[in-house]
Amino acid sequence: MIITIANQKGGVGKTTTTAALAINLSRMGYRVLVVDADAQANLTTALGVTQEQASDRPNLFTLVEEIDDPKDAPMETAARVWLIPSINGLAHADLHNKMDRERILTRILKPLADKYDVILIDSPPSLGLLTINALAAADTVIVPAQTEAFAVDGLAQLMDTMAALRRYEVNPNCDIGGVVLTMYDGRRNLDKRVSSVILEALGDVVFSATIPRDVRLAEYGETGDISLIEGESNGAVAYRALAKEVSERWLRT
Amino acid sequence: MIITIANQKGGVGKTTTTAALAINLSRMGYRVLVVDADAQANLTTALGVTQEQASDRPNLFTLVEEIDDPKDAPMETAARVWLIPSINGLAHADLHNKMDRERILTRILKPLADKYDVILIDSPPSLGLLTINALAAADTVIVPAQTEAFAVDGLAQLMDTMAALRRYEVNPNCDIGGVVLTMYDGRRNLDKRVSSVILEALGDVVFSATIPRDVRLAEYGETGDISLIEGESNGAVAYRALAKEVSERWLRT
Ligand SMILES: Nc1ncnc2c1ncn2[C@@H]1O[C@H](COP(=O)(O)OP(=O)(O)OP(=O)(O)O)[C@@H](O)[C@H]1O
Ligand SMILES: Nc1ncnc2c1ncn2[C@@H]1O[C@H](COP(=O)(O)OP(=O)(O)OP(=O)(O)O)[C@@H](O)[C@H]1O
Ligand SMILES: [Mg+2]
Ligand SMILES: [Mg+2]
Repeated sequence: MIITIANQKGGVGKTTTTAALAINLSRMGYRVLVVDADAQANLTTALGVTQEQASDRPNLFTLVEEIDDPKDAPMETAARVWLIPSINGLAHADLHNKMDRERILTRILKPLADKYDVILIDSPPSLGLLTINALAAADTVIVPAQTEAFAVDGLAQLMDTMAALRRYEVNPNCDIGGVVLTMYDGRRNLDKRVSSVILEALGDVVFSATIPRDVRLAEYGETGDISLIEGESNGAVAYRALAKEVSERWLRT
Repeated sequence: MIITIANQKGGVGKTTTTAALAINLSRMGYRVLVVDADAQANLTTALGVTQEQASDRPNLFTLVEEIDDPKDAPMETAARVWLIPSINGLAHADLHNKMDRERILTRILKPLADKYDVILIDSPPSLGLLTINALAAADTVIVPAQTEAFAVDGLAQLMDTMAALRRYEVNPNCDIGGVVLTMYDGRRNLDKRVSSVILEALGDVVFSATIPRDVRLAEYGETGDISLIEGESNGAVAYRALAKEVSERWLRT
């Protein structure tokens, strides 16, 4: 099962959600691969892999340029989560001139799909070709939605993009499989307003687990300390509940 | 004076900083033009212009495609801030195949530069060609830095990009003119750790004004209600102080 984590709005928790889901699903016993499809490589950093280390081995750039074999790319990180790391150089990969350029990532993941129970793809804050590749490769898409400004316009635009992927048959199944409300601060009326708008529009796919604003999750981003995800803070508990919902929605066949 | 607001990390306050600076500088008596160089058009939305309105008139897409004349592009918005709006279609503009493609925006702004005291350019969360254009056009660059994860790596990568713009003489003056710490939460040790790292590395260009996390600023993003920027909340007061520093650093000749 390939799940892409996407939202072109910046800083809404895509990377944190990808890491937390990966760690939790791995702890639940699933064999998990994460793919860092963002040239900024925040997920790679959070999982404890430096740019130097990633550059010295197969990474998404070398796979895109067909220098390395996808089967040699996954590396094991904390909590037994496997990672295809990104490097900043990915920003200069010549994606635009490749054949069937929307499905480069789909082709890279094909030989790996049956080796893992779940593959999670972290994508950049844009609707450019890397994100299009991540959406094209997906069996389903999880959208982290921060309960703040620009959230709702962003969702509409993302859905238009997915509709185009279906229409052109780049990925006939491309659709939002789940929305997770993130950085929710229940004391602010803003968050309640925005979440009710999202619930009204997409209620049937919004996960019950809502991720609260939690300094422990911000600290996880800073340190990559996995104990912050495995701990008992409100945010960590919420991501565990989300992992359970994801498992029930797609992984327990 | 052309000032680009840039940081490839998502959700660090680029758009909010651009809007707040523009409104405050205009209130101080400067003639202000803002350019929304992000296809997600959050700044355009915040300043009260819908995608329908923007599509029906000159906008950055039509200027890039040389359909309209730059002199016809600015539109007046609240607080007498002039705006060149963006439309989502900008994501599909064919920038990559244009001649001298890093300086499309520089050329667009040339006939406008002496009509305004200050031009502010809001850029997207990426180091792609739109951001490169925004950096190439800049006399100086302001970097909003959220005091959280990934902030410091992001700054290093942005500085490498600016160095490349200087080295290739796309913009020999491209450099960080100022860093503003944003969404600072003084109760968290994380924010203190990250801000001290930034101060140590770039202390001489960090503005004294630090923007605190303030729900009024989040509400401004949601509503575009200018009274939230002109009000007395901690965030609004901080942005007024920032505008004063920006004025003193570059605009009072
Ligand atoms: N629930 C939360 N509570 C507090 N901080 C959070 C939470 N989730 C994420 N963060 C922090 O918010 C910031 C943005 O999160 P993250 O980097 O995961 O978002 P993103 O959507 O991947 O950003 P980008 O668009 O730049 O890729 C990071 O500093 C992260 O540590
Ligand atoms: N000081 C602040 N306090 C609270 N919320 C803020 C503050 N500054 C900005 N915000 C909110 O944080 C979110 C991100 O801010 P903003 O959109 O300005 O960042 P950005 O860097 O332009 O994002 P992107 O990378 O997606 O373009 C928005 O919802 C905004 O309303
Ligand atoms: Mg991310
Ligand atoms: Mg923005």
